[in-house]
Amino acid sequence: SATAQVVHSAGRRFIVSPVPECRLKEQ
Amino acid sequence: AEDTGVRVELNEEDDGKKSSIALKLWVEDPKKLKGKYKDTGAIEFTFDLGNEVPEVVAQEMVDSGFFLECDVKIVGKSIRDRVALIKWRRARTGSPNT
Repeated sequence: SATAQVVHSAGRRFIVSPVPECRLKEQ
Repeated sequence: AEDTGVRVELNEEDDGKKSSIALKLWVEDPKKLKGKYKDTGAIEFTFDLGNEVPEVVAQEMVDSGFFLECDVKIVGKSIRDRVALIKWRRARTGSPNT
């Protein structure tokens, strides 16, 4: 599973990860 | 809480003691957002329950390119609702760090 990290200028880290499959709503 | 189309869940078990907690946010229903949304996946972050403001975190997500400015309120409200639920549960269980 691919993840990526984004760091905001204020220092907060956001980690992008896959959405939990069991949580995906049917569109 | 209102269904904003943005889901915010705990990304770790809440022991009721930590001041910061890991959360995971993703868009469940992009149609509820006002702006176009680029589905990059879920966003994991930590939130200081005592010191941070949900709307500020939402703005940081906008600044980081996850959302458009027009959706900052929806994202902020989603985080706020989850934080309120966490605090409510902690108060119910009598956690030391409510």
